[in-house]
Amino acid sequence: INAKKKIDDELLEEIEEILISGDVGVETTLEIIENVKQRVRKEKYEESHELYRILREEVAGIFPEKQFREDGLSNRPYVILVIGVNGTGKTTTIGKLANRFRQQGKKVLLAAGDTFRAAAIEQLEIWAQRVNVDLVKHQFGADPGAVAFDAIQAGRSRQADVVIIDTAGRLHTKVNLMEELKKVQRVIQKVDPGAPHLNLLVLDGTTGQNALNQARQFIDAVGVDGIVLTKLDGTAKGGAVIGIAHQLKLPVEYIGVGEGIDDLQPFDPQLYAESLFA
Amino acid sequence: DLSSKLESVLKKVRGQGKLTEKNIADSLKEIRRALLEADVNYKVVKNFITEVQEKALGEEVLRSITPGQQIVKIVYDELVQLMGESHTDMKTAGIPPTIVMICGLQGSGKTTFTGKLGNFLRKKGRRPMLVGADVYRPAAKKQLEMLGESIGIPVYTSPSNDALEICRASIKAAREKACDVLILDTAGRLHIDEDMMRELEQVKKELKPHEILFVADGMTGQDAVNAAKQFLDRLDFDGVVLTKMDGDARGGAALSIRAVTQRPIKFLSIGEKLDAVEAFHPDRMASRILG
Ligand SMILES: Nc1nc2c(ncn2[C@@H]2O[C@H](COP(=O)(O)OP(=O)(O)OP(=O)(O)O)[C@@H](O)[C@H]2O)c(=O)[nH]1
Ligand SMILES: Nc1nc2c(ncn2[C@@H]2O[C@H](COP(=O)(O)OP(=O)(O)OP(=O)(O)O)[C@@H](O)[C@H]2O)c(=O)[nH]1
Ligand SMILES: [Mg+2]
Ligand SMILES: [Mg+2]
Repeated sequence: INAKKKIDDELLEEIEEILISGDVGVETTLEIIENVKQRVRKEKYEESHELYRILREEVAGIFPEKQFREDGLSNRPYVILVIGVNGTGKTTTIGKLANRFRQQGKKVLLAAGDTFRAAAIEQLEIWAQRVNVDLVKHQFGADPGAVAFDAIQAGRSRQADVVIIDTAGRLHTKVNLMEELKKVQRVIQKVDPGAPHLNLLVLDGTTGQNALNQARQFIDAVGVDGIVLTKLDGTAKGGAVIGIAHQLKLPVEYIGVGEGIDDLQPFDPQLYAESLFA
Repeated sequence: DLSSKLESVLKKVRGQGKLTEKNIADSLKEIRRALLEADVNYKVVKNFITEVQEKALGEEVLRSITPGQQIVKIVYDELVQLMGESHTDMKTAGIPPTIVMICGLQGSGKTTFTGKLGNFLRKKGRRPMLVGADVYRPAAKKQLEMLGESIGIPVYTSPSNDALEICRASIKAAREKACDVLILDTAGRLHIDEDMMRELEQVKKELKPHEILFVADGMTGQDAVNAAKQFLDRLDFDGVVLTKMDGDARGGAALSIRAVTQRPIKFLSIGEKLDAVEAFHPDRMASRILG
């Protein structure tokens, strides 16, 4: 971008390519470029480095404020339900979150709510051991609602600050699986009408425009409070999350930047906007 | 979606006497947008539209009775041609075991596909053995063991934390169990992770797999070409598997990966169960991408 001095159609096409190649999607890209063009005209910008700054501001400004205040958890326990389609990084993210909360001095309890996929319980169990937190689990094939129920009860009796519930990956298009998720939420609401206090949708940073469909369906089924965008340590930019922020007003709470226990960062819209154009 | 968008574009085009450069450009603009919305890579779309444009400007179309329909037909045919032939078979070893290496990014569906491939080959009368060579992911070996057990296919794993060593030892295990196909499940990895890519290169160098399959998530967006290119450059894989195609992702990654690697798509994974796998059909894929 900075090689060119003037703002012209060729430069705007370069920007279109950057945004679309970052998975921002056609509609959102056109809107961003249109807004930027208006500002350039109104504020009479001529230089490309100014355009770059406007773009970053425009993109960063799309993201709503984070919903989740780590230091303000009043519920005992604060219940987090982790949901999303298959393979996005839910179980790994729960391990990282548990570690983060534990480092903040919180008492964490995990729930092995994926009773369907081979070795899902064992996978979360290893994370619980790594982080040194309690895990509530039933047998393979058990009712996920029952696991969630037990976990919240255990969280209460053990005075946990946070209970994080893992769920099986499920495609948003599978009606019966989305019904199962609704049922898990209803069971949670029976134990505590205010729970889950946070529904976190875990999105894979390499996913394209399908991410918007995923977000819409999960919002429709159980509601979503925030997003965790994973695998940003690769070459993908996760730009579908911009369309989601814009159209569905969902904030991004954290990003996953690796497979290790510390590879979770609170989302920073400014840093994200910079990385998009890096 | 493309179908209804194309309808209105076609109506405009059909109403005109013949195809002009202007209305070809207009319909291609709609098609370009549809392909991008289907997650086809930006550069791949650019090249593709240029090819179609050249064909559409040909004498044949200008004389056609329904020029708009002709453009869509050209796009569809070009897509089918680009997607390649329908089901390309995997290579088989002269002396067993045939070795198949499964690789790809994190979470793309490799371990599940390893089970599926084992199931698929056994139905064809082969005697597969699955190999748990993912030494990093918590409970990865257990996951493969459970999958193998669920369909009665032997799984070789060992407590070793050296993937190469496990693969090497699996050959002897296969011969002992008279298995004629070894399917190596490897850890998910980033194409930009030097150490992990080198691990795969070492496994390839020593085991000399007869078939290397790159497993990609069907809902991958623009980044599909980056990983595919790197894996191709470093491993020269033989074929591609697209997973999670039972969802509603348009699957543009299929076209991107195919365009950039020229490797055939050999299987589609269409569900979590081990029998949910099907051979690839280029015409069906073209229709899906076009919406
Ligand atoms: N590079 C990278 N890999 C990640 C990240 N988050 C998760 N992974 C990897 O992605 C793969 C899938 O992670 P899981 O935590 O099993 O995903 P999941 O959503 O729980 O999967 P299912 O339960 O099967 O739906 C694993 O190999 C993880 O190590 C990340 O931020 N970066
Ligand atoms: N709906 C659907 N889910 C699938 C398909 N293939 C795999 N999955 C699911 O996707 C998730 C990830 O699958 P895995 O086989 O663990 O993926 P992987 O590539 O081995 O993951 P890593 O080893 O961590 O890189 C699991 O929840 C699988 O059940 C598919 O074709 N359709
Ligand atoms: Mg999981
Ligand atoms: Mg695996």
